[in-house]
Parts: sequence; C-alpha cells; structure tokens
Amino acid sequence: MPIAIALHGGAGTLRRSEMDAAAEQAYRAGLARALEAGHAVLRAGGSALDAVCASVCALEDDPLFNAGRGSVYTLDGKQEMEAAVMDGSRQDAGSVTGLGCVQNPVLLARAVMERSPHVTLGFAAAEDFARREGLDMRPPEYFHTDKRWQALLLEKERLASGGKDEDIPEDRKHG
Amino acid sequence: TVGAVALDDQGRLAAATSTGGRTAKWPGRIGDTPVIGAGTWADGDCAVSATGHGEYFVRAAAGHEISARIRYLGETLEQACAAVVQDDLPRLGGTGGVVAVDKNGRVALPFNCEGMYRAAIDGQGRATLAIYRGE
Repeated sequence: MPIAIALHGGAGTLRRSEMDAAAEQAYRAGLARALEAGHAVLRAGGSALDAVCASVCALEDDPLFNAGRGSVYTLDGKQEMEAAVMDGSRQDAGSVTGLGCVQNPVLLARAVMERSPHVTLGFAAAEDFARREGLDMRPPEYFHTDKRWQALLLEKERLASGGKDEDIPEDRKHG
Repeated sequence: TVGAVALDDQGRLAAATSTGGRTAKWPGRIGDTPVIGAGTWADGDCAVSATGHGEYFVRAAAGHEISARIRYLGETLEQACAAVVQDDLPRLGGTGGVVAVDKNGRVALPFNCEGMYRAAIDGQGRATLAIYRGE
C-alpha cells in the first residue's frame, strides 16, 4: 500500500511581495519540519492517526502558525484554541474547543476520541479532561506572540472607529 | 489554522486540524475545526482538513461534502475538492482551502484565495512544499 501525507498551515492573502525572504524561509522550514514529522511515522509503519497528530503537533509548537503556540487573540485579549481528529478506519472522531492552556490541542482531541464517550468537549470541561489525562499544560505567556497581539490591537482600533466585523483584513484575520 | 491528512500502509486514513481561530473573534465563537464534517473529516474513502473562514465551511459541510461526492457521484478526489472549494464555498462567500488524501494515495491541495501554506508527499513519493498560488 502507498503512504501519503498532506498538511496546511493556513490560507489567505499570502502575496510574495508582502513577505521578506527570511520570513518566507522560516515558514517553509516550519512546513518541512511538520511534513517530515508525519511522514517519518508513516515510513516506520506507524498509523495515519499517529502521523497526522505528529505533523499537527509540530505546527502547534511553531509560533509562526495560527494554532497552539501561535494562536491569535479573541476580542477580549485571550486565546481560545480548537482542534479535531478523525480516524477514517473506524469513522471515529474527537474535538475540543475553547482551550487556553493545553500545549497541543490536537492531542486532547485525540484523547476525547479514544478515552471518552463523547465527540466534543469545550472550555473548562475540556481543560479538566486534559489535566486528568496528564497532557502538557502551559501558562498564557507560552502562547503569546507580539505579532498576534499587535494584530488584535489594530483590529480593535479599526472596530472602534466604525469598522465592521466582517471587513477585517485577510492578513490580520488569521494571524 | 493548521491541519494534516494521511494514508498509512494499512490503507487507513486520518485527519487532524488545529486552530487559534480568528483575530478579535467573539469569545465563545466556535469555528469549523471542531465541527466534524466541516473542517475535519475522514472515512474509508478520503481524509480532509480545511483552513479559511470557518463559518462557511460549516454551512457547506465541506469535509463531508467532498467525501459524499466521491462516494455518490464517483468523482475523483481532485474533482470533489474542486467542486467544494472552487464552487460551493465561493457561492456562499467563503474563502480558504483544504488538503485531502484518498485511499489510493492521491493528494489534493486546492484553495480559492491568494495562497495557502501547504506541503505534501503523495502515494508515488512526489513532494510539494508551497505558499503562493502557481507554485
């Protein structure tokens, strides 16, 4: 059987003219690391589920991407992360939402799928489950990036001067 | 939003997605990622992970729609993904893209915006790593 993997790190208004060479190199390196993390699992005979979790963890740990460590801010200056996993062989699924302190939300989604009777857990209940499962928890500072914070300040300024929620610039929306 | 899809040597498919959401979103807003069948989907035919304006992926049931088109219309992965990403989502006003893999190791990476951070190694070992449209 062939093995295959694909991943994304976000989409939007990504123009070559608006990104400097160093930033572009960093993004490409982050994508390459995440791809290798998952593909290595597959080459070693590991499961597709292990592979996608490995790739997504690599992206969650990279502050360049809007997930985990690089998450954007809500209107009230907090972070609310979400994640989901699905095992196609059993059509089993798990997801989590409203997380503020779980290092790798994707691993919590997997725990919900494999070790709870539910499909989705949210907010305090999800974080309580993460603690019971012994997942790595982090303080808010771990998830802070200046770039995301500045994006929030700019957006709040735009909204305060009469801007509409739906008109948020693409490059600011997803960090 | 980040995500990955994979096919292993036992023929099993899986998908995973993770996100910080949208800048300045309302506290408590839930996007497409944790809505199974919207931003994340996997079954015996394909696995899909989405990125973009989540509300539209929910309204299009994007991930499940791609799988249903393969199953019921006999479309290829590429055709099914194109129908959802290039037709269904823009009709609703949604922007973004998906990564998908099918049970034969074919990979699709379509998007309807300026670019998408993406990378893949398909079932024939062909590698892709790109950001912008046209790469």
